[in-house]
Amino acid sequence: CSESDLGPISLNWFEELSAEAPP
Amino acid sequence: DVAEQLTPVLLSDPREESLQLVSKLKDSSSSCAVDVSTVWWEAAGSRELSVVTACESSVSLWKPLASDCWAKVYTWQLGEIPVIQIVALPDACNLVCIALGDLEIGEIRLLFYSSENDSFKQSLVKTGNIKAVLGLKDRRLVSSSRTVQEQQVEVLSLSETGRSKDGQTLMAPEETVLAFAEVEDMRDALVGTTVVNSIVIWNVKTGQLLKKMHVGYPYPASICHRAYADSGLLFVVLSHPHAKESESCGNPAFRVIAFNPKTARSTGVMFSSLPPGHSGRQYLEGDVKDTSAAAVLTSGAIAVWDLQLGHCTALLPPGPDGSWALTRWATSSACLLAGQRDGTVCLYRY
Repeated sequence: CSESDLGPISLNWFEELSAEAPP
Repeated sequence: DVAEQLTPVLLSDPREESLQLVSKLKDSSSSCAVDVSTVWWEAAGSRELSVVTACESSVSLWKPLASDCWAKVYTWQLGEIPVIQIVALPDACNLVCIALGDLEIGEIRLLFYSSENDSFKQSLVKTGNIKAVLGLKDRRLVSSSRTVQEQQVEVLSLSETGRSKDGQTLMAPEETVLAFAEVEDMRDALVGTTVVNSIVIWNVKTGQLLKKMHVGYPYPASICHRAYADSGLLFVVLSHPHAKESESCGNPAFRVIAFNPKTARSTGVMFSSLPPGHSGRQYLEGDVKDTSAAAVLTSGAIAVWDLQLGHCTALLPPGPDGSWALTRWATSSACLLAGQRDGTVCLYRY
């Protein structure tokens, strides 16, 4: 899978989404 | 979608030889098998991988003896509500859950051994209009249930004797959740598939719904079986019980899809088609463990796939006694359980 297909990838996606999502 | 451009690769002649019959359990008192599973059970200081079989009105525990034989240890008798499925708790010992109901799950019970009383017991864990349930690591249970107004998604912690006070309500998506999968090696991450073909991701610790992503597939109600994270992507193994054969996709039974949770974009990684000669409606039910998938086809055969290769690697034709009705992996994909409606369960080494 290339980054161009899927957009920017983050290894810390779980922590980042947890910080962004409503509590 | 990359998966739909791939040509399915099938072994020309998947053979039964890759499945070796190890032993056979026959419950003479069971008339109609509904599910089978494995559970760790400790007796006399040693922990053994035991087999649990369910028919509509009772659930039996079997322990291994020498020479690949099995002995029935105990049978829990249930009430008037039929057993629908066994809900195994992956790393628990001496306890297993069952779901009971008529058309849908109406209650979940815990079956366990009480060392205090030196007896086998059962306790009620949850009632409601339950749409999906999954046993999680660390003796937890997640379920989705519906009232007329709203959906409730809840993670319950279980003690050795029943429901404990610790629980966590997860933020529910608008659409009904049909299946759950733990994200491997991420204790707080859980995914689910919904009736409109979305994947949702939760933080189980906080209850937050982190992301909703569309599966990007024309067939509704995909079921998630396994999820794992790698290199910033979330890989989900899905099955498509209601898919029909198409020219572009072949006859897909299982697909592995990579999601970028940050952008909700996805791409197909691999898909596993039905073996040659099995067209039309595809399978009744299946199970995934590690990189192996197994399913009962509508022909009454059991097919096994290597999900990394997209190959069907074994095909177990219906036996002389009738079609296969159930298939489940044991705790590892080295052992496959195959059940017939008359209560016979065969264990195969894979």
